[in-house]
Amino acid sequence: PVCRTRVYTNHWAVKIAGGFPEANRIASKYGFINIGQIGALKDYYHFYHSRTIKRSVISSRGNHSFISMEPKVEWIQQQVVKKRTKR
Amino acid sequence: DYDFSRAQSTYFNDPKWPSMWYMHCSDNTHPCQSDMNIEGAWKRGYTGKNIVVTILDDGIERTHPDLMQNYDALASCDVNGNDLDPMPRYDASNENKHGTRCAGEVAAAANNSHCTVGIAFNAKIGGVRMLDGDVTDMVEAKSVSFNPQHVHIYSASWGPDDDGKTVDGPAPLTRQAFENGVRMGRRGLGSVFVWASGNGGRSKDHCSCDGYTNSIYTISISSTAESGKKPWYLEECSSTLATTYSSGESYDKKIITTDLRQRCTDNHTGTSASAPMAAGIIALALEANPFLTWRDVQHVIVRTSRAGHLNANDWKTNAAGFKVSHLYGFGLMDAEAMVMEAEKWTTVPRQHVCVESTDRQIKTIRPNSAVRSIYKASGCSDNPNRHVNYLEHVVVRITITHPRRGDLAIYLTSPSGTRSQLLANRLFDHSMEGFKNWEFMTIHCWGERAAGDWVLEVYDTPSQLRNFKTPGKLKEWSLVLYGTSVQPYSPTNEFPKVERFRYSRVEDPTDDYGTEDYAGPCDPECSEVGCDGPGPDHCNDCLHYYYKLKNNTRICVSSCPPGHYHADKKRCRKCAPNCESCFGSHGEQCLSCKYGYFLNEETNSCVTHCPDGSYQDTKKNLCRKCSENCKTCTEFHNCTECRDGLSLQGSRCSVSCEDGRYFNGQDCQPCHRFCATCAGAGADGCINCTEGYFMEDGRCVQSCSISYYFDHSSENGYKSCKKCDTSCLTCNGPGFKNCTSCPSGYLLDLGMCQMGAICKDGEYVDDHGHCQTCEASCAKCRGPTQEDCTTCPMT
Repeated sequence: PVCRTRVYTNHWAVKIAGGFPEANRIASKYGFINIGQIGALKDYYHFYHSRTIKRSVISSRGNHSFISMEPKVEWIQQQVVKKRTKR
Repeated sequence: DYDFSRAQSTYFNDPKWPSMWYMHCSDNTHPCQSDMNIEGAWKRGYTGKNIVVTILDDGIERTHPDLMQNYDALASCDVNGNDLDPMPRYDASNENKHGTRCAGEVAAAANNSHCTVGIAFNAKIGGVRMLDGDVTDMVEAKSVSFNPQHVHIYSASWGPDDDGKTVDGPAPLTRQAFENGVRMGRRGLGSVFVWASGNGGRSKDHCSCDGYTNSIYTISISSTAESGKKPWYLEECSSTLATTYSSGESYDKKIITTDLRQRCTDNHTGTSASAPMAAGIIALALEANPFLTWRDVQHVIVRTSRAGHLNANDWKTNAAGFKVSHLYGFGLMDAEAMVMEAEKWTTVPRQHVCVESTDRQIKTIRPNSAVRSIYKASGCSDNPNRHVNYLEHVVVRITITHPRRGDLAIYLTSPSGTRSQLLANRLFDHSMEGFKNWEFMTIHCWGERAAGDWVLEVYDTPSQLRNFKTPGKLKEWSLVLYGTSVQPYSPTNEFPKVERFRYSRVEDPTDDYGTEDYAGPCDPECSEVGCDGPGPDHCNDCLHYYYKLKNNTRICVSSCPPGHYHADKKRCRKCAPNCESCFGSHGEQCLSCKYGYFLNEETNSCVTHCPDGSYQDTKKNLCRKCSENCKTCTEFHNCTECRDGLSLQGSRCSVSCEDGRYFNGQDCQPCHRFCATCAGAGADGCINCTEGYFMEDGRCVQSCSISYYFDHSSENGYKSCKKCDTSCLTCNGPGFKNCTSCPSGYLLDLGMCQMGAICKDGEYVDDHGHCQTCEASCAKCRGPTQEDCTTCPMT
């Protein structure tokens, strides 16, 4: 069977209540850059962590991963590359 | 400025126009026999004006001469590069041509002497560059939720690998984006997501393993070749909604569209070409009715797509009368039929979602066998907000462990007997992961009733040697029924609904919600024109009906309340005071009455007392007519008073003749000589007999027949013969103790006929008709005990 390895990136999707300023505060506290809201999804933000390796088969660990402990952070997901085919 | 109405067949100066075989089917010069009737929609004036379509792909060459005229920067961005310009990345392989090709199918400009003509050639077209880089959940979510108040239709011609062994779908963020889109996109009408079905036909792939085509929020489009045959690349599944033309075998024609580097191609292929074609057709329908919701669009497609000459061996008609196939869904899309349906469409009632309880009974799936599980669904009939009576999508969430996923095939049969194949065997799927709460979806039960027995079948057909020690297990499964509690199609679907330009109304300063300010949700009974507040009294236009309160406030309702009737257009007007329901406001236009009143069906009025010749049916608050001879009655045949010239005979009225005569419809005739009174001619018409005769079974006789006895009691002085008890042959009175003789094989004993033999003294007849000896102290007896003695011995 083909082993389907996951490829982790240095981008995160984060759901933070409290609006943009709050998201920015939390982002800088843990060394992330808040790139902005994800499309039209309210309270969902795109965070980028420049000191995390760009592609890795293991999910990233380090101080920045404590961000999930923040009370305002409702949900967080390190982005994984998906195989998509044009039809 | 092209005036279609005058042109017989459409002509454009675009060089590829004549070669676009899928636009000229009706010319009969091409092998294709069913037409998508796109020109028909154009001739009705629909070309995609004011509709915005965006292509989620590898970019769009916005500088292409055939695209720049309709290009819409507000419908475009670059997610991969995180900027606003969706221009594709160029390389030697021209790898990033896909988005530009799809865009041209939708909205390439017409009559600009360039390349080709888009299906919605007056629509606005954009592109989101999102495939040319790391595609993550976030990238897909950003794309799918890009500018949802401006973009009407999103078209995507990509998905998880079609390698026949992948099971993958939208991750949490993208699922959230789909849900947001249908809930809030297009000012609450819902974004329209069009998806290309799988291209993995050759790898025996099955599009039920693709969560994007399986989603209820996407319109999954498959392809058919020019001949109507199944293209080699096509996958089957029960979530495909419809189909459009695309490439087929190498000798079949392909799709013509714009290409990278400002070129033109007639080589676009696969289901990739079908999705944008469908998006273009939907754009025409949205122009015909901008208020169609995302579900309305799916309903319109279901009702207008046609099986035509499309070649499939599994066409079936479901219980709602829709013809459907796992290859082509409800068939080839028909643009003209769609715009015509859209023009007169009434928005379907609110979607209800019924999650039936999970069946957690673990069943072992053995090789070369099947597991069957039956679930009796109620359609959440106990919950008015969730009750699903008429189906739209049906999702089955299944968890299965299995050593070789590709050996599984799954079927679902609806209560109406429609069988969907949720999964077919996949030759190359060796995965041991099974399915974990995977959502299979079928649209094959569209329009059917939800309640009843649903049958899930899981077949295990080993495709090669397998370790049989660990059989598969169906761990759990549950049904999620989507649909409506009421009939979705309004009977008034026959005339245009909403005045087209209501939404450009002049702002009314007195509006406390401030039409422009109120952006919150409208009441479900508001039409798509919008509202200036949350309640049913804040609608700008009503979806179904409305009535007015005393203070002239207008309330939108789904049907007229009791005491009102449906007047012209959508107005509910009051009935007369005593009417419960009516067809007009006058007192003689009642259909049913309030409690305490009775409907006089002759005058259609509600009265407290029924007129002569009728009686009160208290169950139904009705005045019901008596039988024609009654003047008053308590029931139809229960006369209490007769009309003049008739007399009450028992509870009936008939013409009164003196005794010894009967009424034959004209006048009174003499009865038969045996009859003292009669209802008709002959000895059979006697009611009572003359002196010396007795009534026996409706006839007058001089003496009672065998098995009849003379009844001394008399009704009103007349004598009769009554039948003996069945155990007697003859008798002298009623019951079994007055026999005077018995049928053969029975013995008369003390007036009763006993079964069986003649016994000596000191013996009795037992239950089996045999002689048994009496108890010693009896000389004669009727049974075995002391108590049965009838004669004691001399001693």
